[in-house]
Amino acid sequence: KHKILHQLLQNSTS
Amino acid sequence: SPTVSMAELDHQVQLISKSHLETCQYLREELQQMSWQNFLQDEVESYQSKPREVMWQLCAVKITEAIQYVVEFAKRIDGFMDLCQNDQIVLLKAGSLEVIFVRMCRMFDSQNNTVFFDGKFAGPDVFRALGCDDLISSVFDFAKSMCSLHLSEDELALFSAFVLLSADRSWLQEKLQVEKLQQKTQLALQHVLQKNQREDGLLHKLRCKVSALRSLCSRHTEKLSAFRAVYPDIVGTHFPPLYKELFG
Repeated sequence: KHKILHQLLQNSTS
Repeated sequence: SPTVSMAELDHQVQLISKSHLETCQYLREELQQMSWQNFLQDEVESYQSKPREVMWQLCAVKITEAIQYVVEFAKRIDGFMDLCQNDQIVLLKAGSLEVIFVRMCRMFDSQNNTVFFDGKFAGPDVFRALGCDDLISSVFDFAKSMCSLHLSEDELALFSAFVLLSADRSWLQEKLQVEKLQQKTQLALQHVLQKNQREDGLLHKLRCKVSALRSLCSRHTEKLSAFRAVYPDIVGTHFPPLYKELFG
């Protein structure tokens, strides 16, 4: 459901 | 609640301030350098004459850009990534726009009643095409009243984290964990206010802002559903997917 939010949360912090 | 040492609180303040500064989108100095750039009358008129849906889309894009920075801020808050993913999403869905409204006071010029938007400082009239004059004027009033508190960057950072870690959001699975984090943040906020020798009533004033933020966000949701009812395809095909995930 919250695909992009999941993705943003999983990306390592830059 | 467990006792926390002064050193721990100092450390907490430092960490959250650092996360805030790394993710605040614009530094104060950058904003100050741009502070003389106001939209000219013909530019204001060009925003006002945009079709409603085009202006909505532009604002949705700007909000979405700002939200990406808030997500980064959240990720850097000590303990946030240890929450279950459901709760991370619940907190961001409910709190990211609130944090944007809090952060807005950094981009707000109280003297001119303008906010940094799309490259220059804009008054409320720039947003007329949205058809939400009442909400826009409440958002400007809120920014003005936040500005009048003259929060420092560390105070703003702690207050933003406090808002984001609200333990009373619906649908949290591990409410207790969030409560612990919020309590820790509140202690750090109290600590920084004391350290900065702020007046006694400031924490109370900030607490009052929490309900104002909730009201602004629920009014944004109402305006969005009214807009969506008229332009379902515009929202469906032209709005940023992240915006739809958060507010749809």
